[in-house]
Amino acid sequence: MHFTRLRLHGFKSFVDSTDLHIGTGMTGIVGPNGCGKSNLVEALRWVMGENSAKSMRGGEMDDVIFGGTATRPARNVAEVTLELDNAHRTATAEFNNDDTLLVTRQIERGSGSDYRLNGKPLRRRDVQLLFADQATGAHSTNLVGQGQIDALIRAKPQDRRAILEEAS
Amino acid sequence: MHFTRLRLHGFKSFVDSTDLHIGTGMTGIVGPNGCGKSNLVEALRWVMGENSAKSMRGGEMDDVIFGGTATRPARNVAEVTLELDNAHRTATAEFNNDDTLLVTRQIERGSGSDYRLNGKPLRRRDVQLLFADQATGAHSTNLVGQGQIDALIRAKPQDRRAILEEAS
Amino acid sequence: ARERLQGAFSLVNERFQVLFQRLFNGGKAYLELLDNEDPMNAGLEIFASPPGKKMQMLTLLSGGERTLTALALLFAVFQTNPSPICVLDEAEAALDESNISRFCDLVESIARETGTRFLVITHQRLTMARMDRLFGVTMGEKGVSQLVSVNLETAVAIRDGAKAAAA
Amino acid sequence: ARERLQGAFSLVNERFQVLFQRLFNGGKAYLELLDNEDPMNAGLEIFASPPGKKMQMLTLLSGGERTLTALALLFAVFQTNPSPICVLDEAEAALDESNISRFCDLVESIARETGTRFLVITHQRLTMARMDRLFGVTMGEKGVSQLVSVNLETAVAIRDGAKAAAA
Ligand SMILES: Nc1ncnc2c1ncn2[C@@H]1O[C@H](COP(=O)(O)OP(=O)(O)OP(=O)(O)O)[C@@H](O)[C@H]1O
Ligand SMILES: Nc1ncnc2c1ncn2[C@@H]1O[C@H](COP(=O)(O)OP(=O)(O)OP(=O)(O)O)[C@@H](O)[C@H]1O
Ligand SMILES: [Mg+2]
Ligand SMILES: [Mg+2]
Repeated sequence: MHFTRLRLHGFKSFVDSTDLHIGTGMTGIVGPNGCGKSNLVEALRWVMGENSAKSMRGGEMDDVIFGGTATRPARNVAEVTLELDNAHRTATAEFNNDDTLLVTRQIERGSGSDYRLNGKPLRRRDVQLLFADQATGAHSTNLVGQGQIDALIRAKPQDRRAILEEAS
Repeated sequence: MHFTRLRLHGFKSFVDSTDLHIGTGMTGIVGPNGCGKSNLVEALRWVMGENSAKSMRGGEMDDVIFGGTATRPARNVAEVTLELDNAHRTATAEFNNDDTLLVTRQIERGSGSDYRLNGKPLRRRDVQLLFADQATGAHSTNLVGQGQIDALIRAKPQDRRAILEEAS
Repeated sequence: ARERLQGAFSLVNERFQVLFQRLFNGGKAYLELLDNEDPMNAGLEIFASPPGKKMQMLTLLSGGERTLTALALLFAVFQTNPSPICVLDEAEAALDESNISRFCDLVESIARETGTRFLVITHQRLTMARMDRLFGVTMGEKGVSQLVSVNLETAVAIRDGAKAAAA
Repeated sequence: ARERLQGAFSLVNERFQVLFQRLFNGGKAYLELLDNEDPMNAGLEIFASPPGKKMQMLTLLSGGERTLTALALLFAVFQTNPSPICVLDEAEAALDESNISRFCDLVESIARETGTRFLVITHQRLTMARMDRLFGVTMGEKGVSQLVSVNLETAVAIRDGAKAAAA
């Protein structure tokens, strides 16, 4: 399975529809302070089923919806779509019927999030399972947030042991 | 009052006697990872009366004594001296009789720290008072440790209020 | 005691608003002292909006924006009650180059205004270039630190761990 | 379950020792699984000594040394059970240039070995230069993010907040 594209619309500072093509090898993302780089990373964790608003730097999940600027009004909907290339059919059994998997999460102000896979409604738990089977997920060690690289060092030995679960 | 010189001997990686001349304006300190820059900063906090081994990254205070390398044996004593220019007599009353003040802290493995001012023994509390009267000290906001710059932002509002004490 | 805190607060708040705008080249920020029944439990709240952005939860700010906001508050307190020394250990690590430039302008102006001596530990070339003098810390002998006076070129070489600098 | 954990541990420990030496260009490190009566409470201990230094408490390591040690552990786990994606948000911020160079070597070799796609957010010119492609994030309109494909020169200009890059 390959991650091929991340699309954001109304998510934090990405109010206009934005496509990030995820190519092979290493893709660098650059820009001045506050321009939205970490917001991109959070969008990926969010569509994978992140359910803690605090770990997205907000107070409640509605805080990921574009809140407006001095010149633009706030939005009421945020949507992120992750495109997966499943040509080698390595996805979780019940989702393994298509060449391309589109995982979408949408949140509407005041009424929570909905998940869809290729248009079909899905529970968050299923989304989390789909990614867990790929040794990844909103909280896995392979998604290193800003300032989080030494979390493993700072962690208590018991908590550190949890990463061995990821390796097995 | 001016801080004019910091001398280290046996303190962490500064096993050989080292003099840092603190000039006017801005002094830059550079070097590769792990070469000892933060150790220098900790030496300054230490001679001002820092009493938490944890905030010096150790388990106990003896951990600041040079612990040896692959080719050099460990030491049993560490000493740091801070030289203050008191020509304008702005020091705390009982210490205000000299042009130059030498504050020294020495630790001996297994038997704790001693403080001296111009050779005369002193209690840690007096050292802390001397620096508090200069609006500084091991824990004051003007000594920003590595990774500590956003501590004020992360702090709870009640804890943040404490910095107003420093401004009054 | 409560009056003294209130007095300190007004001075710090005033300076914080000015320094924030200097570091962000615009924007708006202010402090609030949330008075509590118990002045021992009063909270110091920070409100900040970078240029063109709405005022939102402080936690939504980026890494660099948090550093700039923290620096504005730190130096506002400092200007209100300066001390002879100020040490910054890689405080500007999260900043991009244009913000580092404003950071250096601010440090320089505070140094001149208060007569404070600054020790600035840094990996950033821009910051090194603005210092009045530079010291390099090296470990020619592994595990043993040595201090040496350097110029800008040597400083950059030492930071890059170049063997030449150990000479 | 306990055997599976022990098996994962041996593999990760083996790789950790190798990766640590690659990132530090020497030195020695290893892991220990402190077996507890209760395997749910077993602790994973890290022992590390950079080249030429004695093995001491992990907390005494410098900022950059902690980052390198953490990266070695992270990628040891990753190699043992790779995933299609890996994201690093300014993970190398604390590193000096020679360590950044080794960091990039390691990321590149893991990408080739596992076929994983990497997203590397960075402010470091050296890192940008090693990427297969670069995207710049800009806010031409304040508070509104835009993504644009860039070359190295433009990437550095954007990072520096240059007005030219907004064109
Ligand atoms: N819901 C929202 N609506 C609009 N803007 C938002 C929202 N949430 C966050 N932002 C803005 O996004 C910006 C932070 O972006 P981000 O953290 O991605 O920056 P960055 O590029 O990672 O910067 P740095 O290099 O400093 O880490 C903040 O200025 C914040 O105001
Ligand atoms: N008691 C001690 N005896 C000998 N060496 C010590 C002692 N305590 C710490 N060290 C060594 O000092 C080194 C850390 O130095 P320091 O934190 O000052 O580095 P630094 O120059 O700030 O690096 P960075 O740029 O990564 O922050 C560690 O490698 C550690 O092994
Ligand atoms: Mg960021
Ligand atoms: Mg350091």
